[in-house]
Amino acid sequence: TFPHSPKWKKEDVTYRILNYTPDMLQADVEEAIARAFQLWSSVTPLRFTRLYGGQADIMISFAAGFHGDFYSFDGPGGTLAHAYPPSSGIGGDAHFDEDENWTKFTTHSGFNLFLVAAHELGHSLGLGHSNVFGALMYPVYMARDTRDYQLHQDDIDGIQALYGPPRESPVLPTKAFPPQEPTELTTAEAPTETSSREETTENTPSKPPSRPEDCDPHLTFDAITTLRGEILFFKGSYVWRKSPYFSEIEHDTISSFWPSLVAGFDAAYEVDKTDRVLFFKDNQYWAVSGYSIESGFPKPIQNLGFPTNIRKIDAAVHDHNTKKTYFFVGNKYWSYNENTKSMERGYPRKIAADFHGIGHTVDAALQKNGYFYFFHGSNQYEVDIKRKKLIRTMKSNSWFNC
Amino acid sequence: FPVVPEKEKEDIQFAQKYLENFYDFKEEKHSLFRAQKLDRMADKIREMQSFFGLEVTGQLNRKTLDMMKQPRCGIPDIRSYS
Repeated sequence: TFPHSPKWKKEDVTYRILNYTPDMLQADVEEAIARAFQLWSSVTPLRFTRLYGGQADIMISFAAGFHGDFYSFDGPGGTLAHAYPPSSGIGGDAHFDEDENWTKFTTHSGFNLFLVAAHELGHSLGLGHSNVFGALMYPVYMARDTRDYQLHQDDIDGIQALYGPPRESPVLPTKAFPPQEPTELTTAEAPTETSSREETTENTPSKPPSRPEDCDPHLTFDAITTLRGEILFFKGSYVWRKSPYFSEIEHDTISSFWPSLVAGFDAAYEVDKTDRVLFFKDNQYWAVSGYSIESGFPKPIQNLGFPTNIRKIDAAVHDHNTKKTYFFVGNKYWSYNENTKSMERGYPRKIAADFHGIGHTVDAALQKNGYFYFFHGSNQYEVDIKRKKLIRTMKSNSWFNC
Repeated sequence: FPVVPEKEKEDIQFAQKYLENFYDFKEEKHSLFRAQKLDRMADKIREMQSFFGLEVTGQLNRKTLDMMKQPRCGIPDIRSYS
């Protein structure tokens, strides 16, 4: 936060867009700003109301060079925008440098307005800069995929230190998966540390095996995948569904989404660019898009390039950045190039050689918030691939807000 | 190869402006001792290197300059707006 931690002394904060950049459609500017506010309202009790006239708490404007405050902008590049901490007058206001090229995309030919606005509004709410690489409040602009953008835990910790967590949990999600390009953006809580709450885990012997408790500290998973910004956890015929749009965990069954699919997946992964999820069981795999199963499946896993002696895989995860998919079998892994649709040369390799801290088999794997999560039994390991570092170990069900 | 002297002068001016904007560096216009100014600037460079997890040398090396040239937010990293 800023010195003396200035914050809004109310939960209903108003904002007004004073002018627009000619680089974007007005509707795209309004959507980028609204989504940026939604990011913060989803993790705090704050509610944001847009005003179309008069004085709002947060006045948003585009300007170049000298623009009436003591901090002139500097032309293209360098400083992109700035904003003032909560207080009356100029407090809370956010200014964007019109000499930049603003865009709604995450290309390298412009700056994504949603990302910069989300950062600046963090200042408007009282946050200072973070030195955690990957946090939204990191001072340097980083182009990244904004489709299912989620706040880093550091951002959530900072804003909740000022305003606390959200009040009521919104209504339970409907069944429908979000459209391929989700229009609303909020955040899902990033995984918390090991759950403190102990759940009784025994099932009474007479009762048929039922869905394990969300917060059962011994809970393990068969497979985990993202799906259009959500995360699906599979065990037997059960699915736990974590959506960034709602804080509640939804409980489903595989047959409620894909009636003709078998239960007990070994692995699953999403190729977000093609809006496709692949499920693996024994030596077969299926491809789905949303609810529909693609025709011509199941296919043998040898179609992907596995040797015939491989009868099943343990886990799979697709790296959005490198477009490679990693398949884990025993203590080894393969790398599959989704662009060339072929296994890479020089594989399999030992998992431990390239994934620091993962010295065992992998039950399930996930990429989220720029990190990889490897699940082994009732534990998961958060790994920063770029820096080849094991960040932390948590319980497998730490995503369930236990 | 060694940096061309003129380029080096530009870099130092750029870095000084950056440190004034984001690390509360104040150049005392009338300070007679150039060495003192460079010491204080080295302290601020160390502060910036530490914030970004760079090697803390106090030297205006290539990595430090590259980080200074990244597009960024106009809010200071270690002080709020007065």
